[in-house]
Amino acid sequence: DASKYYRMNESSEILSSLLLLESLNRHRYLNSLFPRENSTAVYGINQFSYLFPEEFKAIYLRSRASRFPRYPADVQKAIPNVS
Amino acid sequence: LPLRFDWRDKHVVTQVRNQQACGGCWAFSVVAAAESARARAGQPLEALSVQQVIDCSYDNYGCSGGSTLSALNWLSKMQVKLVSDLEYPFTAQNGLCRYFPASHSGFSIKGYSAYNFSDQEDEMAKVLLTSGPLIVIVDAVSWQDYLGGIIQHHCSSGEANHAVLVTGFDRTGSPPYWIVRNSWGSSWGVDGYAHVKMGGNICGIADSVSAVFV
Repeated sequence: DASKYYRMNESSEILSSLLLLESLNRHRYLNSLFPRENSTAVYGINQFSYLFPEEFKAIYLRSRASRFPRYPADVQKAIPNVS
Repeated sequence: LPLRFDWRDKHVVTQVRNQQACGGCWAFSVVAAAESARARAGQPLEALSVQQVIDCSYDNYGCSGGSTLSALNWLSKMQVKLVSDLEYPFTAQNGLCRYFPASHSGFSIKGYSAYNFSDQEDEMAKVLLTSGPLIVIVDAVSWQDYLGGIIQHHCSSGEANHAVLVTGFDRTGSPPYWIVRNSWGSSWGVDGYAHVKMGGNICGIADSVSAVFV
């Protein structure tokens, strides 16, 4: 039993390390592209770092989109030529 | 337009909530908009029941997902009375819809509007000022790793997957940004909020915008 528990712990540690590695690679990529831009977003470790992106999407991004009509802002119209 | 505006400063926005492992962002954003609409109408600022919307909005799938538009349509058409969060608390899972007697107090919306404001974010800001916080649907894939700052890249329009609430904007610096309330707890982002660049329809923030009427 002890060896089974040890193996289980070991595999979860490996998984955690893999997740952390993938997260760190992702953060490095996201932070590297526009470093000199004003107040650009910063990406790093947070409460979702233990999730693969596919898992994150499956759990948290569950809003269904619909097609919305275009907002009818007041359109400026040219005054027709009149005498 | 003012340089900075945030409905939080008017004390009509409730505390950021945490949807936990429930895919009910659509319900959280709609209920947050209803809470603000209620407060703007002069009633006390109070957390309303997200669980009621998750359990009872029949066109949606509770914690497995849903549409803000369907939820708004259901609230408006059925004149559903939203009860307080204390009476019908959040459980982070789907449950059986609980019904309340007609005499039971609750808050119902009068209606809603739903528009696409892409290329018209200034108009969207005007609507925010006149109609209150706005429910929007964004592409939030890269928000998994967000810590702070202004989101300007790494997301697309036309890939909407997450419902949130725009409570204001800030145009005092460069670039100007929308102030966006999320439902992933206050430890995420900037005290539970994200800042998204105004202009350019970043993350599709202007594609699907709804406002609640009271």
